[in-house]
Amino acid sequence: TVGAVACDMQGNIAAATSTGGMTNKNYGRIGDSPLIGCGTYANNKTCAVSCTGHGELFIKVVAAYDVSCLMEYANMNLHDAMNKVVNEKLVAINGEGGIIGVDAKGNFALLFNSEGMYRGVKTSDGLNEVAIYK
Amino acid sequence: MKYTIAVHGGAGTILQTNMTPGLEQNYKRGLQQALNAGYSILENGGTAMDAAVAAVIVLEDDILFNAGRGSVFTKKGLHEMDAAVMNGADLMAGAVCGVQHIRNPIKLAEAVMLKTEHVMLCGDGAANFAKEQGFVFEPDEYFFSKFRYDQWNEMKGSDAYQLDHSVKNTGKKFG
Repeated sequence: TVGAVACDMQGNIAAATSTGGMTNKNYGRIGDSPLIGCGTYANNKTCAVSCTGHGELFIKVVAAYDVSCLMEYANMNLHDAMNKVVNEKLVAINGEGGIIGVDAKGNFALLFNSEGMYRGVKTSDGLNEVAIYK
Repeated sequence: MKYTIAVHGGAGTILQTNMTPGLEQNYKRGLQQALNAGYSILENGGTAMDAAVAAVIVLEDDILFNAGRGSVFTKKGLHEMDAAVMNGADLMAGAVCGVQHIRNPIKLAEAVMLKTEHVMLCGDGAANFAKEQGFVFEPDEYFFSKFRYDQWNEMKGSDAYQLDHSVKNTGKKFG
């Protein structure tokens, strides 16, 4: 699964996610992360997020929208909201994977509870990083 | 105003022992190319939506990642892909699922968002919409990768399945 989130000069944010799913999937199974609200979500008031991992678990916890809700209703910042979902809610049901997110101020977070996640970030502040492992 | 792009490939049990320096370099190069594609749009005043889609297209075209070219095999030995986009400015969203032969499913998801009254199209219906919109279709060979084929061969004939970057079947059942 691949994905991207972005915040532009106008403070608008967006999310995109794409996948081939799981190896040997059957019965027309869908449910990797590219489902709106589960693995892909964007709202200028809160965040834009894209998820990767065991899609069924992201569906169950409505992971992407949950990050947004934690920011909107519990006043959490992006990192704390993502951490709650990735390292508490998903872990509680053995959900393995990660989430990348940005907010409308250009802040970002890249969190995962698995051994690794292919990831990268580039900002107008001059930050430019790619990484695989923790 | 600060602008930012972030990208991800898959997550899972990525064993460092299976990762050669050359392969690691190729993965990182792919991620960097995706970042650069999105960032160049942002620094030229483009939209977050265009930047996110541009970055994902680079990763879909990269055979190392499980999306577009290089997608994993289904039980029937096919490639069935899903993609979704959402715009934070107006909460518009689009998605496709179970699509085959579409070179860039993320562009099709964006077209669903921009050119239909719907949020999600699936399978044959999504393919018909793609044809109407003039999308590029590719043969099965385009999506083939030896690495994914070997992964599938290890599981072929079983009811097991696995995450794109994990090394062992979890044996778990979800949902």
